[in-house]
Amino acid sequence: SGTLYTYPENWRAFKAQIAAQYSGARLKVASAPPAFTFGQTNRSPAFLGNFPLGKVPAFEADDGFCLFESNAIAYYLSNDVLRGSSPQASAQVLQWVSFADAEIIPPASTWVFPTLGIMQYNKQATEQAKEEVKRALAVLNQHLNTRTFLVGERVTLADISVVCSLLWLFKQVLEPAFRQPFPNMNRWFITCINQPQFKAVLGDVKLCDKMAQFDA
Amino acid sequence: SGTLYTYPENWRAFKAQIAAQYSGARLKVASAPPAFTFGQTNRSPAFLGNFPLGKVPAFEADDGFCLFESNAIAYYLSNDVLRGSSPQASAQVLQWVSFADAEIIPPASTWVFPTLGIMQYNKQATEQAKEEVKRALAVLNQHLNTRTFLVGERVTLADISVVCSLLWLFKQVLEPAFRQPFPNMNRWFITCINQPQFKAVLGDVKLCDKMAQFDA
Amino acid sequence: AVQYLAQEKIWFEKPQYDEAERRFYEGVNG
Repeated sequence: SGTLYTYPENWRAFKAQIAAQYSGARLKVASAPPAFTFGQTNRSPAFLGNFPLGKVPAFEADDGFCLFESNAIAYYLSNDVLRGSSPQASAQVLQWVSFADAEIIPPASTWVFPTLGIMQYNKQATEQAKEEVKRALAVLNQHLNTRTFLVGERVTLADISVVCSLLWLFKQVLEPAFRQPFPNMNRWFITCINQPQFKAVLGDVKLCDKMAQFDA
Repeated sequence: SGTLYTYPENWRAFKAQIAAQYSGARLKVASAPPAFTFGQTNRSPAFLGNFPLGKVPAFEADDGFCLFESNAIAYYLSNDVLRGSSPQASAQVLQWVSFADAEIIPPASTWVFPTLGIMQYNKQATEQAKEEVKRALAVLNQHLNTRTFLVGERVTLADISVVCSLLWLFKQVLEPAFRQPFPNMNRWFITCINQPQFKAVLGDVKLCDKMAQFDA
Repeated sequence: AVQYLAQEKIWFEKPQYDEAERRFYEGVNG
């Protein structure tokens, strides 16, 4: 058990929080004053002494063990089922965790951030990002053609990581027409976010009705 | 045992190859015709059937088990020591593997690609990348102040991943004056690349004498 | 949450770098 430092609604922190729901790890989430003030606490010498990058999420176990990088924290708070219960399954879990970071997050951010008003809009970059997102969704869709979950027959860290990396897309821009060509992927995403352990962290996820556009 | 598909001199493939040296996994490297032609073989339907992104490195075990994403392949080809021999160590290994991908590779690519003629030079981006590299090296240097290796007392996947992510930097742009403020990190890097298992894959690594500049 | 997201460090250009790297090594490898 320990404390997870983060700002609120941080998709990276959700990975660790959902993992803790499955494993039963007792996790205190410090995301608001006085426990944690983003921009202040994570710039303090005490915090930087444990977490030299000053980034969140950051995890401190009750015994003082410290971890940064969301994948590492989620892994630590997992159980053996989440991590993959065979050498092959463990490697496949890492494959999808890497896939989320490498193939989903960059184009998802490029597309979504301007719609949230936190980045300038660039038409060419957005159109290219949409194609990259389609490609990633197609890979997932094909993989999930005959599978309920990404690795094995139960939820693993693979599902948790990929779902969390897709959250902003599903909430902001993946309108029904855009996501309609990926029925397996949609099925899997809906199944995951309705698991009690996901729901306990994410609440009710409102799926995008209409693709958000650039918010100036 | 199995086959690793890659183009030659691929730092991402090196992670898996060095891991296999430690674990004793029998790894065939297919990096040249007729076994593998980058740009052709990885666009074939057969390859894409196993590796839908068409990217390398890609691994196919002799029993047909397939993996993409270099971190997953390196993990699969590792042994328990490399993966971290306790729950805390395993998580720390993942922390540094993620650190390499998130904190080193982006600025390293931004800085080094123009010097290899892979991308156009952008002065502002390069200057910012240098600062980010310095920051990452400082974190490593501080962590290695009292440590020989990144996790525990033996080489792990953490060392392998971070060393491989630093290769371009050390070969192309980290001239002696630039790397001089990071003595612990230098010590650790030199120690690692001189381990027989690293040497068997990397050969003699010629460190940068003079910072390479943009190659038009 | 949105304001915090604005401070996240994301490698937006990763796909372009991947593409440039791919083309380079395809060229190097004939």
